[in-house]
Amino acid sequence: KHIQKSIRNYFKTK
Amino acid sequence: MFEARLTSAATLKKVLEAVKELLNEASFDCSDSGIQLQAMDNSHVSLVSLTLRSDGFDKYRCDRSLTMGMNLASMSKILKCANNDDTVTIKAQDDADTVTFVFESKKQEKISDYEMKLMNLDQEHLGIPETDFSCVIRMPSVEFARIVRDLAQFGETVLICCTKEGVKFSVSGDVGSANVKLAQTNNFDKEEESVSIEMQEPVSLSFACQYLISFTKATPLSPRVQLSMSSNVPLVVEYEIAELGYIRYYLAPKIED
Repeated sequence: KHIQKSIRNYFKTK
Repeated sequence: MFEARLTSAATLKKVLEAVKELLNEASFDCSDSGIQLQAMDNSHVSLVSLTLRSDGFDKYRCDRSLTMGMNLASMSKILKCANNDDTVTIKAQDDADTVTFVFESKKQEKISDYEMKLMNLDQEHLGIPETDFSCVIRMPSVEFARIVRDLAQFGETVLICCTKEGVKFSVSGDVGSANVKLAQTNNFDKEEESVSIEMQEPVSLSFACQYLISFTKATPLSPRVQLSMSSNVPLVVEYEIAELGYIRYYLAPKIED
């Protein structure tokens, strides 16, 4: 079973 | 005053097609260097980054940097009113709350303008770090679109495994499973049709098919696509826009629970 993480987990808000 | 002119509306139409499935609205940041757009899709799983360089336009003027928030469905309605070979000019005054699209036919016998209200979008900008990717795959964009479309019928998640020998796309679901293997080609005559792989170390990552399908809406922009992967970081799917810039899509991998 796969879970989808948000792209926010990888890139920080500027 | 902002003014950007392209001799073929077709390019702008293709750019819009490449983003409008993922984004309902977007901010176009205009500066001396060109037009940039960075936005996450509604579910914040992927990120679209578009760059159109000022030197790629037939005419470009931007006296003061400005951000134009646009509803992409409205923009699409407007661009549908242009013929592919019309010249398109995007115009806005400094601090304006509207943008104007002017379409001119080749022989100048028909000139139309469409004014659209701008939106104030409070969009979050993410910092994208420079990454040395473990694998960079270059292949025909049509081939990538075909693989994604074919495999998406059989499952929600595609596993992409890249080794020096080639790249394998795998899906499994209720019906069964499917694999597509592409070998690296040594087709120097037909570079456009080749599959090339630059690999530091092998990578296997899983991604949601639905997003990859959305990314392939950029296929008409470029004959080639580049996939960049490293373990535990987002996939980058990049389409070059000839002489104008690029569109990059970032997609967070799916992780085993």
